[in-house]
Amino acid sequence: GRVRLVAAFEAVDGHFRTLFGTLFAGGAAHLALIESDDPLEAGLEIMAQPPGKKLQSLTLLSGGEQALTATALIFALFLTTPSPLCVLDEVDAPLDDANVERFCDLLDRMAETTATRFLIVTHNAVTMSRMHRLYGVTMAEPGVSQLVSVDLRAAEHLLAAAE
Amino acid sequence: GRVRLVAAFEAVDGHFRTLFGTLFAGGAAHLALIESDDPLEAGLEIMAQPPGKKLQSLTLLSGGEQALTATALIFALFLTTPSPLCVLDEVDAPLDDANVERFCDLLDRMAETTATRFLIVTHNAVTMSRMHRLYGVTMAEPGVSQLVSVDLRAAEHLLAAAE
Amino acid sequence: MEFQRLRLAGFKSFVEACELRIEPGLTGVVGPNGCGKSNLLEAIRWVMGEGSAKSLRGGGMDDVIFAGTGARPGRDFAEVLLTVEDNGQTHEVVRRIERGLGSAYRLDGRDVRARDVQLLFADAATGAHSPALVSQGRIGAIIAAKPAERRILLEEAA
Amino acid sequence: MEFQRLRLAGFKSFVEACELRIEPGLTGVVGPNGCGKSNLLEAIRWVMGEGSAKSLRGGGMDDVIFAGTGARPGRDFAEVLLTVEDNGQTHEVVRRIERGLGSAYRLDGRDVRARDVQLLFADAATGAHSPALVSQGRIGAIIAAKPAERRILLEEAA
Ligand SMILES: Nc1ncnc2c1ncn2[C@@H]1O[C@H](COP(=O)(O)OP(=O)(O)OP(=O)(O)O)[C@@H](O)[C@H]1O
Ligand SMILES: Nc1ncnc2c1ncn2[C@@H]1O[C@H](COP(=O)(O)OP(=O)(O)OP(=O)(O)O)[C@@H](O)[C@H]1O
Ligand SMILES: [Mg+2]
Ligand SMILES: [Mg+2]
Repeated sequence: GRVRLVAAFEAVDGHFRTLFGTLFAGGAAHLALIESDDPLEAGLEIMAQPPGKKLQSLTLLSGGEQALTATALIFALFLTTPSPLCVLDEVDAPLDDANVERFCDLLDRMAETTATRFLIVTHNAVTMSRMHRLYGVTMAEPGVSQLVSVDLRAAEHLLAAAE
Repeated sequence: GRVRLVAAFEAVDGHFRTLFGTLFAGGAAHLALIESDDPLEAGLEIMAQPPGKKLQSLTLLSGGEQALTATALIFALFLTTPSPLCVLDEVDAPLDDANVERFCDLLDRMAETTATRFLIVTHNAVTMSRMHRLYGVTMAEPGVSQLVSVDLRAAEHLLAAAE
Repeated sequence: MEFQRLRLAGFKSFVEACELRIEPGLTGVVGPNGCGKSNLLEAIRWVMGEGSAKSLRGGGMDDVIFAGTGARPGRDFAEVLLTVEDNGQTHEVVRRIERGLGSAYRLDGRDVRARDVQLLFADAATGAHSPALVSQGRIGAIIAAKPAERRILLEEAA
Repeated sequence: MEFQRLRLAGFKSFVEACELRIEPGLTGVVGPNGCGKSNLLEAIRWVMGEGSAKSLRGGGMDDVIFAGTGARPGRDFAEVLLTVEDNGQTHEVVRRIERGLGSAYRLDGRDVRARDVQLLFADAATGAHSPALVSQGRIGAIIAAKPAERRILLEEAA
């Protein structure tokens, strides 16, 4: 158990450092095992430093910075142990336009380098435009959901209009 | 104490019913005092029913529906007891385009009918365009915030570019 | 393992049977507030063996059964079918719940326990509690969690 | 009561003194992720007497003092000034904190206690815990709260 855990830690930490740098276009971050010398008992700490800022407690990071840091960690986990499915439910909601683009760039790279299939729930028009295909969920009849395979150019305003 | 609380409850409930109907363009909602016959001990329950749906537990409402319901309650509270300041930090993040418009329509009405001053933090271009004035926060020097009074046409992409 | 198709009937707001093809790459799921997008993710977690009604935003597990609308009566059962391919073989996992009677699982037509379904997915580094399934508003949960709770993420990856 | 102006120096990422005019109607606050928008709201709550460091996302109250950047050293104190008009009279509320020494309040130049500042704002149906100050990600908190916790909202309105 211990050897495997340490090996997994090293791999996830390596990916996390790279992905954080990609999402923040700079800065530095790493993972640390704390609270015990035995990896099987230790806790996983995240050290994150956006570009130009001092290393501070995670709670002081902004809403958007926390979403990007968490995304880097989740992707680092499944670069280490490929997961067949990833579903992200409005993860882009706290991001500004520049970070939405960087987030989508990373999604593209993940889709090319892994066999993971992604379902991305979003209201953001930029994110929608970067998807390979879109599914619309409508409630033409109030309270009753239906799935519609949407032509990419139709996007959300068509669905809202159908309400 | 008791008489004032009941009077406040009636007033807030009245405003809440109207505001919910405005934000959801229909549906029905009301407040209820539960868990005790004595208003001073009772809990405040929120009953919300979006248009065409059945009355269900609040936790089953979607992210956007919860944000709208909570906004209706907050505004109902300060229509009852006017508050000089209201700050909403990215409350529009979970809303789709149609609900952002309805949310802004309500903000307009609140600004006209109360003396409350509003500070609205947002990344949403539609919400930005509905503000009476904009303040930009930039970090031209990494880690150091500065305030800039933004010409309305400049908006967020200008600030992001200044990074 | 490859996820290929999800079929729902009577699950939350999806009272009519409908199907979501899960294809390689990036599939966007869009629609107005309250239309049922998050319910879809919950259907995926539910069929993979999710045991907590609270994490599906309900009071009891019966809350996943279509409760009715202003114009339609509620249903008494819900069913979700997930088609996956694992080592060249196609599997169909079905979970079905009846109001007041609890839920049952079937794997390729045979009755199985929740445990069997959970193990099938755990062996493929996925499952109802996979960190790769991020529910709405929960992206910050990994940051807010205590270090000891985060270690579990590493254990799944090991 | 009317809120008119906020001035910050050394508060979180606002190391340089700057001023926000608070005008009637709708004022939008925009900017990229991490630039300091939520810090502004926290400055308003802090000057009105917020006592919990955790609700300002910090470990201890010293976390509101500028901690430095890659290129600048940290500071040892922070100060926020809020100008309001109440019944025709202008008041200036100042809160100042020094690293390791705690914070002090001044009202129109006179030293006052936290309690005095909190009462000034409570009488005007506002304050650090006003339901009209909705922090980021907290809009759903009213929905998730227990009914007894929500009663407090009514008491403030009574
Ligand atoms: N058992 C049920 N029967 C019928 N409808 C249900 C049931 N459970 C939940 N719903 C409905 O599903 C809706 C919520 O769906 P969901 O949370 O998936 O929306 P969403 O598309 O994610 O919206 P948002 O963009 O606001 O997050 C609610 O309006 C609720 O009434
Ligand atoms: N004491 C401090 N000294 C210096 N910088 C600080 C201090 N406290 C917080 N910060 C910095 O402030 C930044 C967060 O600011 P804030 O949360 O206001 O961003 P925001 O504009 O709301 O972003 P978002 O749009 O992502 O919500 C963090 O990057 C953090 O490093
Ligand atoms: Mg949702
Ligand atoms: Mg913020």
